[in-house]
Amino acid sequence: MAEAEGESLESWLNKATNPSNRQEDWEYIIGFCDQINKELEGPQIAVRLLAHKIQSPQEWEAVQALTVLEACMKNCGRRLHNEVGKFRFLNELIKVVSPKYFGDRVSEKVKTKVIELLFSWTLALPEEAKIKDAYHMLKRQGIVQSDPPIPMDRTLIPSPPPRPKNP
Amino acid sequence: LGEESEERDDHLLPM
Repeated sequence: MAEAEGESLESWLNKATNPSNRQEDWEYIIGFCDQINKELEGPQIAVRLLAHKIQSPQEWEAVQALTVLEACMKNCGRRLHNEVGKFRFLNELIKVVSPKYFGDRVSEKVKTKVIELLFSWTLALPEEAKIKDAYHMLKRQGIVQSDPPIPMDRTLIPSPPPRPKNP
Repeated sequence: LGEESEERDDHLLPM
């Protein structure tokens, strides 16, 4: 597949989360990550787009979006961690798992993955206090019964932050 | 500045 110059974040994400994909398409997933790193407002735009896809009623679209999110967290560094670590984004993940919002309509597969991601970030990103706040609130509410087992490949090792576009 | 006010407005969802 030829690389498209100037593809937007939205375009990359639509391809990476297309419900017609037979399997996860890493070319588009990494393309999305790379595009985030290229754009000054990449992380801010990306989390908004991801939140929307993660809330998709189509399970496969949501699952792929979570895979993209996970890849972004590994590849886009601190700028993205900061955006994910805001309640503005975390609240959208909370809505997915909470019965007060969308939790009753969302599949267990999606909810489980959200909780695994949140928990893994509480360990890997201790400086992002809001992630811990959000996760512990889910526990207090009984939405998370116990800490999930984290697969070895989920140990998030943040990559070094990309060169900042502005000082 | 802009970031500080963003910080102030960033609240956990009421449950």
